[in-house]
Amino acid sequence: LAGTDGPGAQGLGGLSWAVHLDSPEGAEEALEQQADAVARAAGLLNAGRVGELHGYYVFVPPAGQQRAEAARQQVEAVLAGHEAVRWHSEQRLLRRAKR
Amino acid sequence: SVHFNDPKYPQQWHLNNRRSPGRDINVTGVWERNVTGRGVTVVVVDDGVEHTIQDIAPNYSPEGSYDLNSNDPDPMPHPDAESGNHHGTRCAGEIAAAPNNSFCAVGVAFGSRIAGIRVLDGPLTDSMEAVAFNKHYQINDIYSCSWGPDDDGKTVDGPHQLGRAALQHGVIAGRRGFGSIFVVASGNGGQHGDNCNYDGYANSVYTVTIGAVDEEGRMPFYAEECASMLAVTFSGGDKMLRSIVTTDWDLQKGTGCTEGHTGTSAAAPLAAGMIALMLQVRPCLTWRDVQHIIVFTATQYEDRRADWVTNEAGFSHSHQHGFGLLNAWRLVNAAKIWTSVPYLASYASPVLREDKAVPRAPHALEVLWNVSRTDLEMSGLKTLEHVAVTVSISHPRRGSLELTLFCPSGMMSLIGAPRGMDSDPNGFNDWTFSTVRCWGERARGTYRLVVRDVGDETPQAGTLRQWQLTLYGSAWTPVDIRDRQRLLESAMSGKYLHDGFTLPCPPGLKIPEEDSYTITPNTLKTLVLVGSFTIFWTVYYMLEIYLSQRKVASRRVCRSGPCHWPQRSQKAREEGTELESVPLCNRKDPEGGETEREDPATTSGLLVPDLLSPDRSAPEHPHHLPPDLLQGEEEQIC
Repeated sequence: LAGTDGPGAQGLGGLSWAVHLDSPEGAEEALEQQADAVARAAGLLNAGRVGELHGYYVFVPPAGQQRAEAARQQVEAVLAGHEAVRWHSEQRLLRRAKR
Repeated sequence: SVHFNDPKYPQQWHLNNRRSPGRDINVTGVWERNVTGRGVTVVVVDDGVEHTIQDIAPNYSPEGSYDLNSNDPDPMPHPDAESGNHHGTRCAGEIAAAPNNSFCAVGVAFGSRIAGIRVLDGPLTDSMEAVAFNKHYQINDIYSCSWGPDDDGKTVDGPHQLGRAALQHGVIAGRRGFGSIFVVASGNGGQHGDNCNYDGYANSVYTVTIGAVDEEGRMPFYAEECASMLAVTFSGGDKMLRSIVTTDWDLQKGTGCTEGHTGTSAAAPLAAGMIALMLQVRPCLTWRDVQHIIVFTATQYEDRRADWVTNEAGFSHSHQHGFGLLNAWRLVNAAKIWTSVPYLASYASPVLREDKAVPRAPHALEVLWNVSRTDLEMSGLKTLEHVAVTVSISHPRRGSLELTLFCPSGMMSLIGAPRGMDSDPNGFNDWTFSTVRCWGERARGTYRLVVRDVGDETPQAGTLRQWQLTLYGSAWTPVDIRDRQRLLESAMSGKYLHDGFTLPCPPGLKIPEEDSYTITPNTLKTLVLVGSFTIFWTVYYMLEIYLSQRKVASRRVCRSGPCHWPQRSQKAREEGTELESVPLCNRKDPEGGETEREDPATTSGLLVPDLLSPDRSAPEHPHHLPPDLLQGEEEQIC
């Protein structure tokens, strides 16, 4: 089953956050910079845009950062309170089965 | 009249069934007319595609491929403990295995291009799924996904926010704006009483949900029922019946060919292959045109257990088989003459707060919502395609709930089937069920949602908190639909299926893909390594030159007396081993400027100022004398 922990999980131990920025009309570069700023504010790294989805980005913790509950809650608080973030969600591993 | 030298082609009963004529996808007539999927790219989103295998290599499309598990462009599967990563390769073979290569089998659309997106062989998140669904979406026309949430009869799951956004973005912007075609397998939870309306990929309006039937046309033991299933096609059945023959990987236990591909996993790629045939004859079909053509051409057939019901628009649907069996000849002939359906129109009711108890069977809770002409004026919606119901219901054992929806025509859809395995105490929170059984019916009228508790707990325990009705359809009228049905039937003779007949087909939009050329970790590591190597050697050489300069300088500083160059031995000269390099010296030239010049005595071929040329008269100033006459007169600082 996909979704089991294994090598290559995003970020540290699979932790990562997806965010939807609140000004998706902006030009790509401006959005990218805004994403960098939001990621920095949350103590994360901007891992880039989610495929073709305009305004959606994935943030991951810097390598080596301990995966502490406090850090997670800190990130949650910053993203929830950031005016540029319309939506955010911690990325969890999905269980998917071949049919 | 088509013949292939592929050794397993005769066993590929799903393509051409000699044992039970008619029990196949009816594709040979289409091949005879050179419709093989040419110009169409199908991507298998799975655990990888072994594109080096003989049956895949000729049709492989590296441009449409990617590996999201390793983050590199090559979707080759990785051998694993269970030797299970052959799934994607088998699906790819069903779609586009190359013909007449004396190897294994033949694909439904053997003229199409096949790509692979490896995403199932490792941790999978919502954002990764979203990337997969739109990866190379201007190159890949059809996404074949033979996977989904667990089919354990107790899971309620589907694409999360990003996955849903990507599916929607794909149908809007994919395939030059005609919309990506997402084909999904309906699920293998039959033994656990599962229903594919609890799977958000299967009951999405953006996907083509395909179920399976065995060689006898029956619902196999593993197959699931559901009201949102569009159609079925062949796959394996129980042990007595044949499975699907297709290409296999040749890693680990693989031999490159298998006769054991089964499950709804085997049905979805066959449907994807047939859709590729449709897109060859009509590339400008939109994602909804494809769904319509499936609804109009799938064939109902005799199966007493199938519980076929014909709706107000004349379409017959079964919870087991959707609108029936896919038939490649009918699909392609319909595609050939199809003109696009009107734009998608939708209507959403307000969120209807109820907070009503769900009674125990045989009693039932009924809630109604009337959709008036005025409600639909804005959207222009006249006839239905998908009907969705989003509900929040509390109940201590979710599997005891049964939800049924009645469209204004009275057409019944079992959208939430009871599930004995599902004991989840959290009920439903904004879960969306859907049905396609009212396709083509009038949208206006009263919709009735019936909720029952079929469990055997004594106290009635469920409460319907709220619900919302969403209608998807178009401005087509029932008359338009009937006209289209007649037109299609006139095309089934195949009279239009030749190159002489072609309807105008717009080329589509040029949509730039996200040029996210992300340097892959491997590339990055290589660059870092090469860079460090270069820097190291640069530093080393600079150091060596500096030190050798210093040594030379320290051995010879001549301020007062003449500079004595190391005597070049006659012998070295004769042997030609004398050292050619001499340090550059600064000489004072007649005008006082400094010129840097090599000692001409040993410099061969270099240009030297003409004052040193042999035929000059002796200059009046010692500085102008040729070097061999200088005899130490000259001060040199080296």
